[in-house]
Amino acid sequence: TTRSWDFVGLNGKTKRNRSVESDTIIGVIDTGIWPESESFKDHGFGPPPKKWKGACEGGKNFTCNKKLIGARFYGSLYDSARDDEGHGTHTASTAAGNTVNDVSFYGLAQGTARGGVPSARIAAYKVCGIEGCPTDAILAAFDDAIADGVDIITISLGSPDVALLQNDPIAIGAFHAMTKGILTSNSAGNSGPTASKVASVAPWILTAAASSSDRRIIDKVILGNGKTLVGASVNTFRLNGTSFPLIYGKDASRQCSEIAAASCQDGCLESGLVKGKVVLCDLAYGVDEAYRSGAVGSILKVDWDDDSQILPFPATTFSDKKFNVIKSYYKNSTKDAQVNLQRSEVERDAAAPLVASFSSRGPNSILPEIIKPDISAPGITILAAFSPTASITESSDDTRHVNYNILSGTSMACPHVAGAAAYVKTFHPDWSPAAIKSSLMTTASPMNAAQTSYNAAGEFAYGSGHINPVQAIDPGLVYEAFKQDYINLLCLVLNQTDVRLISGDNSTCSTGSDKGSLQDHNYPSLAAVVAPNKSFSVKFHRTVKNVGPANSTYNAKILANSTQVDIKVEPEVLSFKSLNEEKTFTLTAVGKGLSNEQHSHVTALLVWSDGIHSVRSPIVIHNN
Amino acid sequence: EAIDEERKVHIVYLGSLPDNKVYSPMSHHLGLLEKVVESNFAAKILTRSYKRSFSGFAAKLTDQEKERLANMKEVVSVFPNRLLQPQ
Repeated sequence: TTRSWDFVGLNGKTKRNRSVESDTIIGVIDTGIWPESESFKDHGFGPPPKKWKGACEGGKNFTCNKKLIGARFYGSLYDSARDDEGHGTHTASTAAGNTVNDVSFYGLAQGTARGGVPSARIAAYKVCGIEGCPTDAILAAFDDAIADGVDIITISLGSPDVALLQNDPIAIGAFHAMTKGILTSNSAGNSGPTASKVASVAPWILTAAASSSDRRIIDKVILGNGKTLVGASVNTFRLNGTSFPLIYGKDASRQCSEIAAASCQDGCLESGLVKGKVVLCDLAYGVDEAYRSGAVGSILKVDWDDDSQILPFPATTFSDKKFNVIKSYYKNSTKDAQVNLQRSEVERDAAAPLVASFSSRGPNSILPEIIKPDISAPGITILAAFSPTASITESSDDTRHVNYNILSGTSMACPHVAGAAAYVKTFHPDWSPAAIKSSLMTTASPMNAAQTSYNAAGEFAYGSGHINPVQAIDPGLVYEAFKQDYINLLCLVLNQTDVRLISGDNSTCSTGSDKGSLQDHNYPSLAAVVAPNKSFSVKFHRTVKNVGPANSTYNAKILANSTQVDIKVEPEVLSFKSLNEEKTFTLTAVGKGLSNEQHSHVTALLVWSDGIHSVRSPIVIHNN
Repeated sequence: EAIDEERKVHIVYLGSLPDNKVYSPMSHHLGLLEKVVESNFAAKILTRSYKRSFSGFAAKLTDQEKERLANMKEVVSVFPNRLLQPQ
């Protein structure tokens, strides 16, 4: 990617452990990969790491190299691991693509493309075809990736529906990966901003929300009255600064209903009425009809304008308020409305990082005591490698093909999180998946928590904050967890039989008073569910491990905006005498009661600080 | 006897791989299937075997076969194949 890694602090000058990075293998379970991409050339790479037990079984016309060391595919409807869609190529290059100079999308977002760990190796597991990504193939890819010896798995796949953990192949596969020391990063889903839609809910997975970076792609429209409006789309076409007549879809159709025509539904627009004009459409999908009917361009309405989608011909998108300004201008200048569509440009976005409107929100509907998503990473207008044969938009009329494309989604955030995790692992190869996860979560940078129309969910939208990989290599303390800790957690919400469905072994659940509570799982963020309109007192027990200087003393600090909750930490000081020493503490949150409004919650922040390290954990008390 | 349309791909999850070094996942998977269909048919409905990091298989099953497999002691779970999407 050309900007996002710099934005999160991993730039070309960042301290790296290159020899270990070169021995790090990222497993990418996705739509395949384009092996000939510049981002996957093997210039300067040595032979695959000794631990690699995988193979290049990429199929027909597919060759691996010393960068792309492994490939497998799992579908009967395709004959190679080659990526026909571009998605897997994009995610793989985001996580671990080479440094490639001077790339852009038709001159936009120009720069040096680079993955999070450019010296790392890639193993691609193609599980998706045109029909989607079958879960039997996904499980097969996990089966292979774990045995092949990958270090980190990134899987930018999901469903709008939340599955029970025992029926969720990503949760099952990632559980086995975790037991072998492999951390899995998974996309939160694109079902935002509706609450409780996050589909990746397992506590052993690192779940990625999508956020903005400081590069925003905009396009301007100048109305005939001189007013300029800033739209949100990627429009690479030049109309030579000329203004064109504007026509509303409902005035460009005689055979469709007013609503259908205003939306520019398929078959509604009449070529004779739109030719040489810019068409105003009430829905974004009207762009194809506008294009096909011979319009010069189109102005479209979208629900949210924080993401810029590529459009197949000169067009731009506006959310409700700005779109209505254009509609009013059109109404008030009946026969003489003119618009000038400008080519997209890049501007600095000082509001970043802001969570994306589309990014799936919590609360976690399966385990509400575990905050999901866990962390945010850039996922809006990310420029990365792409398959040159794939379509760049969904429009069948768009014949453009590129080697680097701009995509948005939690799919794009997920490999950023995986790349950051791999970066941490290059400094701490022996750290457990939970320790790496903890280091990323407790060092995450604050998000922009401005209360926009889609940003009210706070931690339920962005988790612990924005990835800060450079800080994450030196977190000071980590919240450790191993297989048995996850089993103990599951035993609190599932019966022993169901726990075994996930662990796949003869794990036993203890009975009686030693079961512990859901608040006691050693997670790097803290959440509890309380009954509405009732006073509450919730205790969390946690253990932190010293991974910083042997002799260090940490003081607890609570940052809370709300007077609804009183939080105490006992003890308030933790003194360590050696590396890897563990200390426990108890956090008690007392409140008079939350309202019974849906998803009512209070938040605070626990910070352990030794003056150098700042170990931050969000605390969320909610009524679920 | 079920026609192909009545069969749907299900994942039969068997959990961790046994420590036993002579364990043959493929014959174990076929053996389980042979308990619910005729032995010469088992290989035809087995679509995938998980055998490197955990144990399990995917097979085209009828509802009845799915139930019978799910009730077997050594089967951890049986769940239907579904489609996920790039995000």
